Amino acid sequence: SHTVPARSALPAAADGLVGHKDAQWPLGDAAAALGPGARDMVAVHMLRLYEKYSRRGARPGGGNTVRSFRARLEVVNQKAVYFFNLTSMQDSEMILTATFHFYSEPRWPQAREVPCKQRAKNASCRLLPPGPPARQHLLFRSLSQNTATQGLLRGAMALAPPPRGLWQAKDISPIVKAARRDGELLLSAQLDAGEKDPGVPRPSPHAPYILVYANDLAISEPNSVAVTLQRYDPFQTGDPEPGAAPNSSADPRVRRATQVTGPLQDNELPGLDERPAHGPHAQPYHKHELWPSPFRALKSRPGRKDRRRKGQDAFAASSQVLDFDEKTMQKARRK
Amino acid sequence: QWDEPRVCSRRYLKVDFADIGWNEWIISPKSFDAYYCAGACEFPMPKIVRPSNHATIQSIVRAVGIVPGIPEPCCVPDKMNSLGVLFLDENRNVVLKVYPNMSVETCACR
Repeated sequence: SHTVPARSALPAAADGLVGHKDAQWPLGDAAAALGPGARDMVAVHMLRLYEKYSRRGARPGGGNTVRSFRARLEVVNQKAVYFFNLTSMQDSEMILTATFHFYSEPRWPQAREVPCKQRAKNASCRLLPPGPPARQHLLFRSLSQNTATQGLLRGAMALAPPPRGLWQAKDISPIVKAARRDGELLLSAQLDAGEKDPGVPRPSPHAPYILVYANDLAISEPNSVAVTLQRYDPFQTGDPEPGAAPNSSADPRVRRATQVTGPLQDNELPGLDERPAHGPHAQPYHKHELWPSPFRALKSRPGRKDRRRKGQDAFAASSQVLDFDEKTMQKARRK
Repeated sequence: QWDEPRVCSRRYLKVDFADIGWNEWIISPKSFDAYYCAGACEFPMPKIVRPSNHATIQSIVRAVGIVPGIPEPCCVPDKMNSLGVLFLDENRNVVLKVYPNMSVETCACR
């Protein structure tokens, strides 16, 4: 396990918010776009990072990616434990720094009563003066997705009691890197004050969160924007999300197969300028097929000559096809 | 668009993520100025189209007709800018990525 130095060189961005009692709510349409989600601190922090780094040439924390992870609060053995699901990190993202942000209140210990002596009738019981504020400990454990154990202890930090309620940030880079190296992408954090927990905290905008600053080595590849942003209704669940846009229909997307005549060279909409061939290789149009995965790989398009050799080297192994669902196709045709 | 110059140059294009169906998970920006390149790279090419050496040679070969079927060089982006995008990943966590080569600064014949 790692005892991480209490405060190492956090990325400037993280320090930008540390010590804030409550950052001013961000203005602008980005906050509006987040809706109620913009009220919690992680959204405020990410919006500030966005405003800071969306100016040209700036690089967040020396990389090109910042991922935030909200906590899921659970009660384990009557203690509040926050779980973080780090599985959305991409393999191509090299972790530069990881920080744990949490809000801590000063904890004044209750004055302790001294048990009265039996013989001294109705003697007034003395109260001991309150001792020093209790020290808190941050315990980090990591576990793989479907294990019931408490997980492997990855790190413990002693926290000095804060003079007043404020947000703090701790560098947990070694913890996150070690957990990812071992493939344990579920992290738990427990604020342990030693004494009995004064009641389990309820989910609040003061929930802790993790930021991971990374360098995505795949971001410069052609079409990297499509790999992370070209997807279909990401909140596809049984019932549409309350905040979901009206046109994100809950019905599963139907897969649209097009005639793959070999690697595509550009992003033209397939099927607009050529009817899918009905040759031996034509892939039949399946209405009932669902998307195998929300992310579709892109295919490069054959040059004019290659297209003439249609069907000769169809399905070249490395080629990729650009798929659109019917709704997008109709919209495109209309346009 | 009709009064656009014939020669290879940067043309205005504003991309609205709602038009390409990505607005549901992109928090910000909702749209951005991407621009695009269009126009001729005819012989003789003016300096303003900043031709590469190869493009210069190709356009001469095409002009003198030594080899039939040689096309004129293409008008493509030369300098490009990155764009920071704030979006929700599939677990509804907020992510910031700075994508390179998202908008055109200058065009050139290649």
